[in-house]
Amino acid sequence: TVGVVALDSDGNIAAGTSTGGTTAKRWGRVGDSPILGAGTYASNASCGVSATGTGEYFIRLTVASRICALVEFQGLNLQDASDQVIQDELTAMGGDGGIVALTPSGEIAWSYNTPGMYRARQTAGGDPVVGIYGDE
Amino acid sequence: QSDWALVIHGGAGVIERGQMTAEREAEYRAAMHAALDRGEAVLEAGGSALDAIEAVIHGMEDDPLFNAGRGAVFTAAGRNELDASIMDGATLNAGAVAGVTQVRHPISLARAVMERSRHVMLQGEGAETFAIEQGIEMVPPAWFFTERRWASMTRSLERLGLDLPERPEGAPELQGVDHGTLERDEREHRFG
Repeated sequence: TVGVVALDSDGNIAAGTSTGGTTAKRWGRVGDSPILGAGTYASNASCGVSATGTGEYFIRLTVASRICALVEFQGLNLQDASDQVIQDELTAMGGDGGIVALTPSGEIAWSYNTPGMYRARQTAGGDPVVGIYGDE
Repeated sequence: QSDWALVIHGGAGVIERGQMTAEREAEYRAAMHAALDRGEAVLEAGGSALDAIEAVIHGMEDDPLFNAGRGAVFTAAGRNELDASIMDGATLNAGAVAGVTQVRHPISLARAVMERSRHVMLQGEGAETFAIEQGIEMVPPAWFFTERRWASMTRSLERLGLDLPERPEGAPELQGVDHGTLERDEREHRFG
């Protein structure tokens, strides 16, 4: 699965996710990637999120919109909201995976409970940051 | 406040130091840098966040390293079934597609659903009919084929005791795949 959240110079947020699903899946199984609110969400009022993980858990928790709701309605900063949903709630359910997220003010977060996640971020005038493993 | 910003993922899983060759790690890092470069090119020129999303994901959908587009994993039936979604935070408009098999860039079809239909989500054959009507680039299913994903799927089916599907029409001749690569691949890309 791949995903992107972008903030443009007009202050607009967008999020997108694309995937091939899971290996050897059957019965027309659909994961969270095409499910708005679960694998992808964006609102200029809060944040944008793209997810990757075991989709059934991301769907039941509506992970992407849940993170944005915590930012919008409870005033959490983006990293805290992301960690609450991924490190606490998703992990407690037995789900695994991660997210990348971005607010209209340019705040960036990622959170994952797997050993690693292919991830990258950049802001205008800033240096690119690329990570793979959990300890970098 | 930044003028623009961009954050990208290429999948999560059991990705650990020492489990990946230096060459493969370098390939992934280069691919992630290239993804940032594509997004930066759009955003630095004043392009929209939606255009940046599409530009970044197009490259990843064409890159066999990632489980999206070319390089997608196989279903138990031996098919590549692709899903994508996109959402515009300015309007809360959104589009999604599920289970398409012949659309080169599913993210562009998701955007077309958002911008050129009154629906939010289309799936399977109907989604592909819409894609053709909208002039979205179509490719034969074999376009998405990669040997490592095919081998990974057959190993999974053998473990489950399920019948193996026929090799897809148009797929290249059988090539050898290193078993260490397969095991790493299965750990890294379990998700969708």
